[in-house]
Amino acid sequence: TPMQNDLEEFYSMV
Amino acid sequence: MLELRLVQGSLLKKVLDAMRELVNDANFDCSATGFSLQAMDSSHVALVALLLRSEGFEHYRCDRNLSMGMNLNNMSKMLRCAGNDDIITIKADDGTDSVTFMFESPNQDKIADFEMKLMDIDSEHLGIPDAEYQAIVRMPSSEFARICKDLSSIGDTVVISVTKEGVKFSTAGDIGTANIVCRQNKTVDKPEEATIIEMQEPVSLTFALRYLNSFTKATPLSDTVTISLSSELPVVVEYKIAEMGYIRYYLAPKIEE
Repeated sequence: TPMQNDLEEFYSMV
Repeated sequence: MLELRLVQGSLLKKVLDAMRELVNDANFDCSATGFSLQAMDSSHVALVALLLRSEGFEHYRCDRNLSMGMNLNNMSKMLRCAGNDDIITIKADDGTDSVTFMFESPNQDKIADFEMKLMDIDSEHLGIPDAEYQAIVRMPSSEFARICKDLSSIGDTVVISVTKEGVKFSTAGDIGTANIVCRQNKTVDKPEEATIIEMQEPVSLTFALRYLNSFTKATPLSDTVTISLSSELPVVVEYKIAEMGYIRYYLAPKIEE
């Protein structure tokens, strides 16, 4: 099964 | 001092139903712009962003920016006590640790107020830059909900592929496979029944169906849903809330190992 990405891989914390 | 009066109180109930499967606790932010929220699910895979613009309220008073931490299940318990035709007013005083929901029946013969304790929540806001999406699909929200529900009985993940021919939803599981293709269809009697595909280039991404099914809890808020896709970006699933704003869900794609 494919690995699940994390949102923080794409967007940075502000 | 905060006082927000929403004539269509049932809308707030629907908004809560659209979020509470994904998020337990969240900060509601009130500013001159409106009543908004951004919260991630506990696994940091999905995010929900809500905006109800101030112009959409019959009365909107927010003297200074205020962030109110609420448990969404508790909030839902209170809002369930409002009648579907009730007018809902949200009130809070500066520096207090509670919020009051006031419910008024349409003919003003019943007025109730429910006070709920607020909570301190460490808010983690993500900065989401504007992006150009390779494909944007607009389709009836009920159709999207049906597809996600049907496919989740076959598999755990869905591959969403957009080509010139249409948008394809595919899954595979132990019992077999399924493919559903929705072609662009602009020639319908009602615009909300159309499927419209704006494609810059073909795109194909894999997502967990469990989260997409949670997003479809927003179906009662809008007749249509917009799905924005780009390779190597989270999908954005947006339900517009008529004359008020939107609820948007972001979901990170799955990647092949």
